[in-house]
Amino acid sequence: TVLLALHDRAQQLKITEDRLAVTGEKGYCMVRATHSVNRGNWYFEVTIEEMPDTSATRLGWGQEFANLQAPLGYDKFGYSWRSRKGTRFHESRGKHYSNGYVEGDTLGFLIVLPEQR
Amino acid sequence: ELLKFNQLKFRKKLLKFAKSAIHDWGLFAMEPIAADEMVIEYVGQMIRPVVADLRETNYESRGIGSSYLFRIDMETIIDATKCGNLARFINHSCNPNCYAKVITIESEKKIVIYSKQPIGVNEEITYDYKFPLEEDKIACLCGAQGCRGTLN
Amino acid sequence: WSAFAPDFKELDENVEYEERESEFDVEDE
Repeated sequence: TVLLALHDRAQQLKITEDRLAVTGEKGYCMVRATHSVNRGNWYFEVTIEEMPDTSATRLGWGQEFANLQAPLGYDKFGYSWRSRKGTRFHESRGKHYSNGYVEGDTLGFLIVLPEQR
Repeated sequence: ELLKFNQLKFRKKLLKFAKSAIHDWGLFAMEPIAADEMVIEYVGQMIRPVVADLRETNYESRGIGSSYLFRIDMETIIDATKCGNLARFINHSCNPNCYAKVITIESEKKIVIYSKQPIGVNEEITYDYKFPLEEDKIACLCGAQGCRGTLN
Repeated sequence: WSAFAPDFKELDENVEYEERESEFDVEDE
């Protein structure tokens, strides 16, 4: 089962017991999930169960060196899809992608990697 | 320290910022200050290091010196560039009459400038910025004896 | 940045900075 990682995250974030929720109040930063891939095609889904109105998320794929003290998509190691306005980000550049997503939405993330490592 | 800090907040030291022989503007004592006194707290916006890095790049690209950033610890930097108090005007000296110290008051970390020696009226307040060593150097204008020649 | 800058704010105590959601963005769509 894919869960939020307990250690691979910005230390100021709080992970719940069931490791399916994260909260933070000291600036925008990142937590990784427990599973990584390095070849072939992979797909995961996220259902937004709860997102308080002053909160926002950026979800997607991040490589090992993505800066955990910044949002996903801040540097060249991450690709994210933002809840506000549905913008996609890479290297801090936002491009239009979809409408914003909200509680109840299920997002799909596909990554296509070469078979050889 | 809590007592001294509260006294400082209750009755601030008489200081003024004015043209400095060291650089641009400086902070000057308007009353005699004894040694080991709290002179002023270095006040500004508390930000995370990663935000400070972003701002430093941004300030430099706009020609605003980044010497108003003061590291409290690994999690917090005080940025006095656009909001702060008179402490932001204190110039660096390699042979200063004050020093900066991080103290903890009611679990809040604060930067306080202490006098090292008695300071006379109209004497400029200075402390050693202790900037980390960097590639591109900033010339030091303190003119003090034993000046190191650069800030970083 | 001189204290005479129009948007300079005098502070008596440190203030915690509230980061914006777009704090780190270079460009936003």
